[in-house]
This record gives sequence, C-alpha cells and structure tokens, in this order.
Amino acid sequence: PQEIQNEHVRVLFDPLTGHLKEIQNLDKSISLPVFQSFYWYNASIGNNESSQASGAYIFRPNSSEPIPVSGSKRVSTYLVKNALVQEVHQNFSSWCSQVVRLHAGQPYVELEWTVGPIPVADGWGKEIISRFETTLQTDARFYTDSNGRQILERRRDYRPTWNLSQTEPVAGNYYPVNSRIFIKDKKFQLTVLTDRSQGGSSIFDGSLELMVHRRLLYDDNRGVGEPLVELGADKQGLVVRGRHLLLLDTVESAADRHRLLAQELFMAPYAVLAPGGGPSYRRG
Amino acid sequence: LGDSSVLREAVAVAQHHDAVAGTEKQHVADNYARQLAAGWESCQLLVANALASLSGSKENFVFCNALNVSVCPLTEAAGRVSTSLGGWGGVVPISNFTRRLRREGGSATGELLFQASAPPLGFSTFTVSRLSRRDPPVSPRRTPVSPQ
Repeated sequence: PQEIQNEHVRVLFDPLTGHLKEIQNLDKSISLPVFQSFYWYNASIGNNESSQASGAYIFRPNSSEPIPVSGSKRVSTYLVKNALVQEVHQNFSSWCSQVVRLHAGQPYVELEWTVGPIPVADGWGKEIISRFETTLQTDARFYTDSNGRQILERRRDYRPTWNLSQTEPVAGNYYPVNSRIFIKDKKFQLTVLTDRSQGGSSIFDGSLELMVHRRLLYDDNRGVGEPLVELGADKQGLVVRGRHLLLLDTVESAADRHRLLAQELFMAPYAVLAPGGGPSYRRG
Repeated sequence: LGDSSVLREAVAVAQHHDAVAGTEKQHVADNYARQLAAGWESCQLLVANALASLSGSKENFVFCNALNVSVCPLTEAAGRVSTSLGGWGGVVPISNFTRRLRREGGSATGELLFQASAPPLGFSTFTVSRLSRRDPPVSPRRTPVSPQ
C-alpha cells in the first residue's frame, strides 16, 4: 500500500520498506516527511563508568543507539479500506506490530501498536520505543505536558535551574509524558497524544520518541529487589496494546486540535452491550 | 446491587507511587490489579442499573473488557453477521496478530463498523439486528435518544 487518506489527512508509505513516509494535512495543504519505527534500547547492567543497572526505578540504556525491532528486514504490510476506515497493518517482528488507521472524518492519524512478549532469551533486557523522525528544525527543543495541563519546554542536555553536565545522553533527556509530546519549528508542529503515561524525548533534532514497553533482567538496586519483568497469566512476558494519535498542524492552530482531542481521548465513551428486547424497567 | 466505593477504595490505594509507576514487587502489582478488578466489577453493576433506569428497559448489560483484542462473548454468541455488508462501514477483518493475542478468548473473524456519536454527558443507543433477505436494505439509523 502506498497511501491511505480521508477528508482531512493523507498518509504515505515507503513501498520498499513498508514504513510511514509522509503525513499530509489536506485542510491546510501541509505535508511533512515523517518516518516512524520501533527500536529497542539494550538495558544497562552496569559498566565501568557506573554500576547502575536499568530497572524499575531507573532507565539506563547501555548505548545511545537503539536497535531496530525489524532488524534490516522490510516491514510486512497489508491494507484494509472501507467506507469508514482505511488502515495499513505493519508487522515489525513476531512480537511487534502496528495498525496505522484513518477514521472517516477524523483529522488525526491513529497508530495502534501491539508490543510483546519482549524476547529476552539473548540475556538482554530491552526497552522498546516508538520513534518519529522528521525534517523539522527543532533546535534541541521539544515539549511535554505535565498531567495534561501545563506544557513544558525541554532542551536537550540542559536544565533551566542548574548547570547540567550531562552523563546520560539518552536517559538524561527522557521526561514524563502524561498525555502529549510535540516538536515544532517556526511553522509546523507534530503532536503525539498518548493513551497513558510514558517516557519521552527528542534525542536528535526533528525526532521524537516514546517508550511503550520494558522487560528487564536485573534489579536496579533501588529497593524493589527484583527486575522489572512482569509476566502474564501464561508466564510469558506481558503483551501491551495502546494508541498514539498524530496531529500535524501549523504552530498557531495546533493547540486548538490537541487540547480538545486529548480530552476526548481521556474521557472516551464506553461501549456497553446488551442482548436487547429486555422487559420494561418500570411497571406498565 | 452496584457499588462504586470498592473501585474508589482500589483507586485510592493505587495512588501510591509504586502503583502509579509500576515500581512495586510483582506480587504487589498483582494485588493492585486484583483490587481494581474487584472494584470495576461492582461499579459496572452500578452503571448497568443506571442505564436500565435511564433507558427504561431491564437488560443484561455486558461490559466486554477485552474489546481491545476484539473479544466479546455476547455479540459472538448472538449469531453471525454476513461479511458482505455493503453500504455500511463494513466489516474489518480481525488481524492474525489480534487472534493470536486473544488465544481462546474469542472466535470472531471480523468487526462490524458503524459511525456513532454520543453526547458529552449521557449515552446513545444503537441496535444491530439481522433482517431477513426479503426486507429492503435500511440505512443505519439511531434510536432517538431522550433529550436528557
């Protein structure tokens, strides 16, 4: 599949790799090259600089370069199109897939990701991220919310209240994301709404990443006394499914969209089902 | 009898930073999950009673908690729907990934899509029924929702 679209948005895919390639806001005639894929950071077990391992309390990758989940393979894809929804199913690996979905009439791109069980037979703990790469000139800045209210500007390798000498180029730039993270240049803004709190960052200009799942093999020696290695009822690693909503807009009007959409996401309607035809609730 | 205090208590206990951040030991995480599950079990009863009262009909309301992997025993047992639905939003096939995830949890092969909206505070009721072949195709309509 090369593209999916609705009244407001068109999404282009790279026919060779199967990855997301470009997002177009048809209402504003804006288009932005956006590459998105899943990677994993190899969890540190401590090294000669510091014995600190990655664990429940601490995120510490053992290298700044995450490894692509799909390796060097093409992402296998297939297309579903009907009157109400157009979607591209992407398979990054046996434990990582995603559906890129456009609902009729909706101005955002829905990424429904499914990750797990994270394989650890190789003895390495893994911290899985969804990373977006764009051509936005972000000048080391990105923006994260605090409890869905205040938006804070973050600057790579910098703290506004003290002189930071950065010792962790990745973990030292991760921040809590409760409902949204965005990057922008002078004209355009790419916002990602989350359906739960995650860790997020912008490790290089034009990029944005969110951590969606972790499975670790060592305790981080901060008190819990066991690795972060939650298992499901089947004693396999947990499988997690969630959604990221992408909004591409001008900087001026981005807030109009993401503020209302974030509320809708946070207080989404709840489906309740019934066989129907039950007796009247009131006599007569 | 529905009761929301069990869920309120469970959410109150889960304000602890461990429950919020997932930094607790596994058996503590399981305990938080157990308390939350008991809480929403009795709270769903409360919501069902409220819906029965507001909608005016006693129903065996079902909250399919595994809709995110397309599992819903009620609709799956309610008979098959033809996958060659024209006109409507149609049927979206359930991906192999989702089928693998849900294991023996369900057997549906597709999801019936239709566009729906609900008032900011309140509910809308939609009925899916199978017509006999002879019935003329009707455009999907929503039962009028009482103004309040």
